[in-house]
Amino acid sequence: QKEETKKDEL
Amino acid sequence: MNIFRLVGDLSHLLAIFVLLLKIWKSRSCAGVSGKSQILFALVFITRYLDLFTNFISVYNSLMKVIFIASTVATVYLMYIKFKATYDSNHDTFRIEFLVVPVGGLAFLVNHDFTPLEILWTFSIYLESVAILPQLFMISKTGEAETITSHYLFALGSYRALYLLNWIYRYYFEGYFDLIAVVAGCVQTILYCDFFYLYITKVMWGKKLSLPA
Repeated sequence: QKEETKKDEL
Repeated sequence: MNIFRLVGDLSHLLAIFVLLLKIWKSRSCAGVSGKSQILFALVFITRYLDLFTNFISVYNSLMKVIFIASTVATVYLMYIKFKATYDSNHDTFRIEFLVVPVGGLAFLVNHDFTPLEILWTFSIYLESVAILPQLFMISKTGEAETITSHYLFALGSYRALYLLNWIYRYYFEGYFDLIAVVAGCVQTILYCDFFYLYITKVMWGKKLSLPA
């Protein structure tokens, strides 16, 4: 499954 | 957030403002590759499209705005305000040879085949090679102003620090992004030659000049 890894890096 | 990423972001911010100040104070963009700056503007624009849709923190949003604004301002200073001082004869790297393959690769190798994800992937791949026109220009002119080499040192250090950030996050948060790590390694490796010259020369007060 595609875990929604938020893009928290710049 | 960890110390490596924070120092990395600040190093990145420092690099951008060192360059902006250099151009603004000296009213000249001699020795600076406008093509690399265009690529960096493209990197930030394609990476931060989620600025309004994906709020992470005030810090994250603020830095995104600052990065986009300062890089666009640099491109403006180079191509419009101080256009007369732009050294187009030495800034001859064909950036289409970077953008097209990187664009193709972003379509083929990504985490998710959605527009936002492909643009983010494009941005990550592009950033890893965006400094090539600048390094190429220095190799053609054979030297770089000291302030420009400080800019490059801060810029190269930022992604090297991000590599440490990813090691930290892997062990303490189980976070791992192969695309970002591989591109970050390529990006940092491209600076190795420059890092060597910077540490052996500029640190000792000498001018950065490539062996002819």
